[in-house]
Amino acid sequence: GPQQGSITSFFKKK
Amino acid sequence: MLELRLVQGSLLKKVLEAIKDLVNEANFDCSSTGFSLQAMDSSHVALVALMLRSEGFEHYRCDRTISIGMNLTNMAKMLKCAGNDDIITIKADDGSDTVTFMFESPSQDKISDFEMKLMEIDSEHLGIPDTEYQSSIKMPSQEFLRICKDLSSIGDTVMISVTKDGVKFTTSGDIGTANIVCRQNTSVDEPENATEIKMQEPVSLTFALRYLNSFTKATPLANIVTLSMSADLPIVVEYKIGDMGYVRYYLAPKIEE
Repeated sequence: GPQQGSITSFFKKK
Repeated sequence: MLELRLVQGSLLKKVLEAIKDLVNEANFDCSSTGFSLQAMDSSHVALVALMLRSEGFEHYRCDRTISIGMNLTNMAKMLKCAGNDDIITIKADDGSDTVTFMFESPSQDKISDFEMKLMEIDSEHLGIPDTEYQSSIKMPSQEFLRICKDLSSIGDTVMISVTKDGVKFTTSGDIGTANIVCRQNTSVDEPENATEIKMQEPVSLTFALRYLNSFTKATPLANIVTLSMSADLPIVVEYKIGDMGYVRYYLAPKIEE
């Protein structure tokens, strides 16, 4: 099935 | 020195109930702008952003920008001791390793203070790009709660698809499948009962229902919830906190291998 993405792969550390 | 007095103390109680299951401990950031928080859940799948603007407080004193680390389960325990009509004041002295919550009953005949230990928490803020979302849905928060709850008895994930015809929530599991379609409906007596769909581009994304259900803990904060989606981006689930701020949840989509 589809894999869970991670929020850190969309939003980068400041 | 930090001193924040919130007449509608129940808002802070509701905020804690809305975030404590997702995040166990977090830094609250206090500045002249307001009292805010940004934190991820332990598996880094979801992020919560809270903003309580300084104008919403009856008294707001924050001499310098500080972060105060708190265990949210313990903070919620303390705030549960405040009455729903109580005025809540948050106080922290410079360099102190404790924070004080003061609760005043509306008639001033009962005043309580609870002192809680602060924590050192390493946290980094993520940059959330200011995006024009391809689709956004405003709907009654109770309706969104109902949909998430109902679908999680059938499946673990939900596909949310926005087209010009409406927004479709689809799940499937061992026992079968379910589709719930909500159409735009703005011809209602009360604006909070309206469903409003704005679509620049059709979008279809899949999410874990477990997290969406956790977000609906914010339902008591707002009659309306806004879902914003763009292809290949986390969904934003926003509950406004009166006119003083918001709780926004970001959830990373499921991605096909």
